[in-house]
Formats: sequence, C-alpha cells, structure tokens
Amino acid sequence: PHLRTFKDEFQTCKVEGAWPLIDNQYLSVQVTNVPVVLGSSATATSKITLIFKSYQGCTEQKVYQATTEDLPLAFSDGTRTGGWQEGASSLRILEKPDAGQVEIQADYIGSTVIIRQVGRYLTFAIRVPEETLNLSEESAGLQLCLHGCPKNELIQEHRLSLGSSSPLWPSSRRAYTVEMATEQCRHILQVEDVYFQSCVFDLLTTGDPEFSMAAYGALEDLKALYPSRLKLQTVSKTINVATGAPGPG
Amino acid sequence: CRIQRCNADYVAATSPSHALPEETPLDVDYCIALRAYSVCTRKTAKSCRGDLVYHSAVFRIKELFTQHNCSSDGPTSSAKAPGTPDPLVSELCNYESRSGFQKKFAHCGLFGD
Repeated sequence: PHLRTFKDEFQTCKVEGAWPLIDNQYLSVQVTNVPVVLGSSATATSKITLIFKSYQGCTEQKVYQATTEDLPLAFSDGTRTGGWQEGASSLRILEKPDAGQVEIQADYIGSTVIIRQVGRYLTFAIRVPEETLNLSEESAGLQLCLHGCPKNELIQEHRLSLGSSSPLWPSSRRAYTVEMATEQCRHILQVEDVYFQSCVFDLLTTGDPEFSMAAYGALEDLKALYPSRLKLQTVSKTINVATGAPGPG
Repeated sequence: CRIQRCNADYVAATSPSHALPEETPLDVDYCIALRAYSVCTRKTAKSCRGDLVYHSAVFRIKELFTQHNCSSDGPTSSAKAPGTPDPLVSELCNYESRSGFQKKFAHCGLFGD
C-alpha cells in the first residue's frame, strides 16, 4: 500500500502480513496486508485493528476491528462509545453518510481516524497531536506511521520507471496501459501529485477500476482531517507518468 | 494552582448535606467523588508543582483509595441527566480544550496497493 507518514514522507511498500502502524501509550494500530495479484509483490490492506488504550477518567480500553468483509459501526464489544459520560463520550464511532466509511473520534487524545472500504480493501487515515508521538525517538519500535517502511519493504519502481516494462505489471496480464490508467486518474484527481501517481500505480497493478478511488479517498481524508497539509501534497519533482521522465515541476 | 477548588468540590461532594438526613453515603458514591478529586488534582499538576497543599492532597488521595477500597478506574460523576457532562471531566477528556488550540497535529495515511 501507499503510506504517508507522520513526517510527511510518502512511500509505497510491500509489507505483506501484519504490521504495526502506531504503537504508543494511547493507541495501537495494526494492519494486515495481502497480495492483490498473483506474482506481484504489491499488497493491499485486508484488516485493520485499533486498540484505544484505557485513559483514566475518560475511557476504558476499546478495540475496533475492520476487515474486508465487515466495516462495523461499533467496537468489538458492541458499543459505539467509550467512557462513562452518556451522550458526551470522548471516544465515539460516527456514522458517516457515505457507505463504506467509518470515523472514530477520540477527543481525549485529540485524534480522529477514518477507515474506508475501497473495492475489496481498506484504507486508513489518522490525525493525532504531535506531542502524543515520539517523533524524534528512534527506539520507539516498529511503527510504519512514525518511521516509514523498512528499506527492504519499499517499492520504488513506480516512481522511477512507470513507462517501462516492470515485473509489477507484466504486459501479458495488463488490464490497463499506462496511458489508460493516467487518463482514468486524471478524471478523478485534479493535481498530478503523489496521490495521482499512486492512482496510476494501483490501476496498473490490479487492473481493478475501483482502485482508482483509493487515492481519491485518501486525499478526501486528508482534506477532512488536516486541510493545512494539502499544500504539501504537490511534490516539486513530479514524474511524468506517461514517459517516466521528470516533469517541469 | 487551583487545588483549593478541587478540595472544595471534593468536600461538597462527600458532605452529609448531599445525602438524605439518615443516609450514609454509599461506597460507590464515595469512590466516584474520590476519582473526580483525583482527576481534578491531576489536571492542576503542572501549575501546582511545589505547592504543599497540592502534594498533601495527592498523598491523601492515594491513602483514601486504599482505605475505601476504591478502584482508580470507573465513573467520576453521578446523578446527572444523560448528556450533561461534568465540566471538569469534560475538560480533561477534551485534548484541544485541555491543551489549547495552538497544538501541532500530524497525519498518517495508508491506502491503495
């Protein structure tokens, strides 16, 4: 999947299996990623587990788990709120008007999570106060949101050679050409930035048109959670996805 | 430092005038008041550093938790209409009001394949 870290690094990773995104004294988030196409190293998220840890006076521990089969509007214990204040809970699951989308607000730690189902897979977005993270602490263990993916899990290929042949999308199995994918992503995303590149990558890798909505959803989540970060989304060295050459930016 | 306010709230919550004339405050109610007292002191911890009244209150609260066999986890308010939160707890449980609006936030996202 594509990862935007707390430090605004943008990566595409393999990370097959279960991996921790966040693990601190307030919250643990773990995802499970599975291969999307036989023979490709690309994976997508099939399960997300969040553990909101007990916070004295505000909430008891609550677990939320979403899978590709089930995006529940409740915690694992069946409740939709945490804490003891009826009607004014500081941890709650909000029903969103769009189907296939859940928002969890944890007011006591100033955090909001949005989980979406796009096609057969899940997306995750979170806004947290910087002071609840140990941004500079190197020994905080494996947390993809904090440190990014390990080097051996990174996929750099899509940024370097989208136009050339690649083991990620063997031409014999391609449902999309680069031009077709580029065209479809242009319809959905207005700016040719990293989200746009991700959209093209996803279409080429999966051949699934629904996947073009993953990048769109991620951008919508960013707008909703952190509008001031939008200005950082446009990378200065935009790659021309049709030719693989650096763009004028 | 607003420790006197915490003390006053605790005394008010546990005073006999709160109960019916012949009624003895229930342990469960007492534990609720004690937890609220503890929350209140924690909220003032920064501004009360070095204040003797504050430190003696913190010490006393620990003793009272043990004496009355109260768990530190549990409700901190009672006898309220649903949807009427304790303002003290509300503040504690709302990061933005507790920490001010100048805090910096970070974003993480995972999507696609």
